[in-house]
Amino acid sequence: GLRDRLTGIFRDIRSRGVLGEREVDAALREIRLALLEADVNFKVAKDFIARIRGDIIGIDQAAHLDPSQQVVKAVQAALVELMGGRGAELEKASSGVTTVMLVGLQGSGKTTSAGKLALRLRKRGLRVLLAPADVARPAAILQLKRLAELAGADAFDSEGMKDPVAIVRSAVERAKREHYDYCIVDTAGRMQVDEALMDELRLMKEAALPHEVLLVADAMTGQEAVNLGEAFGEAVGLTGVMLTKMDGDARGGAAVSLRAVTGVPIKLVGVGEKLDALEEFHPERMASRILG
Amino acid sequence: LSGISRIDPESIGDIEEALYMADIGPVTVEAVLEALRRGEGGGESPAVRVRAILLSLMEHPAQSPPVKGQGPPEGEPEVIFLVGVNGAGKTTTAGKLASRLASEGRKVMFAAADTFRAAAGEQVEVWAERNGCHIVRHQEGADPGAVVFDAIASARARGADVLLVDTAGRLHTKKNLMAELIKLCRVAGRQLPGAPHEILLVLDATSGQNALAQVREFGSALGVTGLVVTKLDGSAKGGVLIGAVHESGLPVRWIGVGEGIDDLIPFDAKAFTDALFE
Ligand SMILES: Nc1nc2c(ncn2[C@@H]2O[C@H](COP(=O)(O)OP(=O)(O)OP(=O)(O)O)[C@@H](O)[C@H]2O)c(=O)[nH]1
Ligand SMILES: Nc1nc2c(ncn2[C@@H]2O[C@H](COP(=O)(O)OP(=O)(O)OP(=O)(O)O)[C@@H](O)[C@H]2O)c(=O)[nH]1
Ligand SMILES: [Mg+2]
Ligand SMILES: [Mg+2]
Repeated sequence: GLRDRLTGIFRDIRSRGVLGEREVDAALREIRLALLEADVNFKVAKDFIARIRGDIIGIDQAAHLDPSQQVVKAVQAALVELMGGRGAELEKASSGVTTVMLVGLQGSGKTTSAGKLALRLRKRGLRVLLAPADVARPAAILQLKRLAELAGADAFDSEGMKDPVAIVRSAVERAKREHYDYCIVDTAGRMQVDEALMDELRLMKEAALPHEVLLVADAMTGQEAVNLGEAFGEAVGLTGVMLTKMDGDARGGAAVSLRAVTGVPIKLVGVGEKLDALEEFHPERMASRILG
Repeated sequence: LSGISRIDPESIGDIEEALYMADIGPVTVEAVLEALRRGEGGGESPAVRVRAILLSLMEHPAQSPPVKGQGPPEGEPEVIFLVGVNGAGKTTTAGKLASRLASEGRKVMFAAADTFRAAAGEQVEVWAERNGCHIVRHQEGADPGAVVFDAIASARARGADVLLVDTAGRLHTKKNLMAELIKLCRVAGRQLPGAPHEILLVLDATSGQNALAQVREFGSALGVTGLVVTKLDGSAKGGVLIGAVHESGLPVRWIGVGEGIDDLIPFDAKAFTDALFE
């Protein structure tokens, strides 16, 4: 991985003492390459490299740890700091129903994640109402209803309804009336360049007044992560990110891009297709995964 | 890219940025810069040269594509498998492909071989209805091999020209799921020698470098015969495809440009490389 490539650079260096310009530039080039291979956005990687330059320059080659190990540690520490402290907790309203809205691109894992969240909350003894607000995708409402059954949660019956905004409004009303602890709104996948659908999402948010808006993003997302985070953040305001399909071998650089551009924490991670495959986000694990 | 008038150390950085931002990836970016340094791509502006080099990488792959088997014998259905990672767009692509093939006068049938995911069968059913096609489906949790078996038998009985087999999404890192897919291919081949005649790997244009791993793993496990790239109607450029095609030699049969039944068009490499930097 990165450590071996850096060892290659430092092996040829005869000098002692702190790393010189040439070694630092060589190391930064390797680090940038590792980040780009991992799908970290080009501009995000550029900013990151500029910021850690100072940390690398100070590294002492005569120190107890060999320089390549020190450099990797410094980069990991910087990534962990960027991706923020321990995974932030799911929001909980001070009283009444807590509404969570899941948004994101087509196929990112929103519906499955809604089921996973429901199961997680059910295991804590909380009452959950799932709101299937995707009227576009064939059998999407049925998909969420089936997951609700598996999770031991209830599902608002939106079958036959045509207006996603009306679905959200009615579901949240029912959640309040029947004293649910959480209402989880599943929305249709959409592209941020589709203005009509982004307007629809804004209206759905106004109808839901959610405490938590999670961007559900695929761990294998490429450079697009920046556009995605920016546009969804601007359209509806995000409170967190959920990274799915982390059980694959995508390095997951999108995590860095998303955190950098949205400023919100990655709260949860999907690690499988079953409803119990949901974990808290661990920045240290993510950092070493990204560096490869 | 079009703002760059000549190639020098200053503009190389801008060229690099444009390439990376299109998801072209380190190995291919390096190949392009190397080709530029060697003076390849024609004598024109950097933008034109870069596009020519990228097109050339696609048209001159590092290895020749796997030889696609003979089509089915006269009177037998062509069996097409749709495979790929979760959420890439397999089921939707099957629905669109059916419409395309029907407009060419072919009689199409569906096999709902995803018996795992919630409402997967119902989702295929809607697409079958939209196309006015027959569908073979078992209940959730059934053996997908049994679906494939029944579907081929049914396709033969009904004189279908094409059988579209929609499989469950799976990550290539899951050995047991890849083994299941290999088994589905064997079930098809034992029943109808030569089947599946086409194995389409569906890739999501928003994915980054992991698409390369997908092409490698699905390719070596199954002998994929073609690629489909979906979701090119967004702002993702799908540049990882350049490296994937150059490395595997696989043809890109279709691209998905929306969620509607008509949103599947034939792949055009020149149009694709032109669109990378828009
Ligand atoms: N391996 C794995 N698969 C996942 C994970 N999360 C979701 N999936 C799968 O990804 C595919 C897409 O999931 P969906 O929940 O339908 O995605 P979606 O965002 O609701 O899709 P649209 O509503 O069409 O936008 C399904 O096959 C899921 O089983 C995960 O963490 N790991
Ligand atoms: N915008 C757009 N959306 C697409 C395209 N192709 C598929 N989709 C959407 O992507 C989402 C996932 O599509 P599916 O067909 O369910 O994907 P899949 O690969 O069958 O998913 P699994 O079976 O769960 O692995 C759906 O919301 C589709 O409408 C495309 O070309 N453009
Ligand atoms: Mg969904
Ligand atoms: Mg499917």
